[in-house]
Amino acid sequence: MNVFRLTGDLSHLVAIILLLLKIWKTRSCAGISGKSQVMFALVFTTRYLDLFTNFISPYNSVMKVIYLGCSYATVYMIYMKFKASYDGNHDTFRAEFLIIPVGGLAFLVNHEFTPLEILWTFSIYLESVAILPQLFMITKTGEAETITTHYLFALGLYRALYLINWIWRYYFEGFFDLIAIVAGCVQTILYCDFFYLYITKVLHGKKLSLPA
Amino acid sequence: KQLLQNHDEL
Repeated sequence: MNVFRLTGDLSHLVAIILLLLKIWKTRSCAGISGKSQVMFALVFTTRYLDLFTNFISPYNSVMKVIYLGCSYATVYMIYMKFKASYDGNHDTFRAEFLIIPVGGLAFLVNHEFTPLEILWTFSIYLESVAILPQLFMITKTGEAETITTHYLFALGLYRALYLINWIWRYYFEGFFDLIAIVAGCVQTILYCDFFYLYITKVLHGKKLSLPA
Repeated sequence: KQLLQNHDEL
């Protein structure tokens, strides 16, 4: 465990909790893509099946349970509790266009052809693109609430910190996981355009809105 | 050599 990995995990935690609190406090999930959140729930579910088979550390297990719980709570709030505020009309990205190819790829390119390993690989690939419906929704509506942009920034920062963690681990531990690294690069690149807007607009006190 | 199926990251 190095400092980049830890801050990456914490950044991920901040993102998840920020989104949950935003929805809870405003009693609304307007501007949030339910499809992205369902995919994140699917990501955590398929990745953390090893909670039952492979104990790593109390930290690891606790974080997994928190991520899973928060992720399901978010989906519950969007599709059940605050369903009326869900912006379904703007959440039009076709999730099957991501899930099906990613599932196929997980079958073809994995470390080991076993059910758990294929599901883990699927979760890594799916996570890398799961934010697309959310980014697509922002492009479609042309704006995002500031708190939503903080959520996205923390979520993007998490994977960027993981990239530094992987460089660190390669040099100091000789460890690398090519599947995670390639997918992590893709995931981080998807946020670049957003990072630019966040830094040039949101951090200067402006609302994130795109030119019409 | 990396250990397979020992995914210690989150």
